[in-house]
Amino acid sequence: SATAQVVHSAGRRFIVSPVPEARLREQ
Amino acid sequence: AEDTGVRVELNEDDDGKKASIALKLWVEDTKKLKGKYKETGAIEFSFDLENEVPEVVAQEMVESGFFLDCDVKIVGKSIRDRVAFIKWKRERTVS
Repeated sequence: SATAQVVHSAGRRFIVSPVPEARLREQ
Repeated sequence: AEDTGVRVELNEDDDGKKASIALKLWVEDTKKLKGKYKETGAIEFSFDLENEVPEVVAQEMVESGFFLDCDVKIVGKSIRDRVAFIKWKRERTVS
């Protein structure tokens, strides 16, 4: 999978995933 | 909302009740950012509508290396606009 997880020191979890393709096509 | 070049969308169906909702943020137009942007993809995170401040989350994204400090305002504004829209929609649904 192309997801990655970054946990900030404040405890918040950021998950990096691919940009939705459908959204890109809307432009 | 103003086109900031940074898109923020709901990342789950909003049942109108949960305080904490899942959001997804990604850069649509890198030219609108002041600093150099490293293509990382979309960033998924949860946001507490009642207790959290969009600018604080934006700062955490900067500290996590997603954006440069000079873009913290534009990222914060993008989150703030989406959060305001979600709250407005909830109020409208209730009334």
